[in-house]
Amino acid sequence: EGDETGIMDGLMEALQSGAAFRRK
Amino acid sequence: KSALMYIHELKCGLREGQLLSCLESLRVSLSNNPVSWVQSFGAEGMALLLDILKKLQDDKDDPYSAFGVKCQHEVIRCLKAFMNNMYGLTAMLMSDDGIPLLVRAINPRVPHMMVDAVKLVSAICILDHSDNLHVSERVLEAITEHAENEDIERFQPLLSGMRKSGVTLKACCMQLINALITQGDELDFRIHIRSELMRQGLKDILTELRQVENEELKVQLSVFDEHSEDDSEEL
Repeated sequence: EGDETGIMDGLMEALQSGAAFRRK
Repeated sequence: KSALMYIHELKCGLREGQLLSCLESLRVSLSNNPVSWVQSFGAEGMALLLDILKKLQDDKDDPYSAFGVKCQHEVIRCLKAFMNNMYGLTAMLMSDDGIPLLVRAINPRVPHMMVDAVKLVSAICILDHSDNLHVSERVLEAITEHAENEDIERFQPLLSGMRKSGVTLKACCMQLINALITQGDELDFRIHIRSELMRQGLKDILTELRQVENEELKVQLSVFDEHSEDDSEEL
């Protein structure tokens, strides 16, 4: 916790693939 | 170079060429060092980056000078590297200036910088973090305030971005539109934003975008259509 990098990369990937927009 | 050395250099008020090379080197350090290094750079370093970005954006003489634009873009890249971990991301969200300055970098006159700024702002919008429940609202507020200051309609920069030739920029603008709409909890809000976008020109732009053969863009158009259809049914 708190020592992981790549958060923004992960969010950007989820946006690009559309995964970020799937209904919860 | 240590994080403290960068802080010292950024405080010195470097001239353009030196500033650009300092920022390029800082971006590599922020990207490749462990989070502890980013923490040493800290909120102080982030505030210096934001201050530099603000000064460059406010440059009345020539905000679009080649060096000015390069430096602004490099600051955006540094901020992305800084925010690529929970420490940096939290620091950025806690600052009052962070989101508004990123929103100001959504500038269709500088398409390559706009791509990176839109990507960052979109990612912030979809953050699922207990402390940041209303990040997308803060983003929309910053977009609205910026448009008021510029005396333009608030989605004009995004719509202008979609009229530019680069397909990456078109797809990124659709990403941010999707992020802003889908983060809204209320049906009324989502319908309002969609109809505002359509009124401001999205309707015609969508017709053109549907002709473009590009997988990333198609994903975003599908997201937009599916959520619109779901909301129509709900209505």
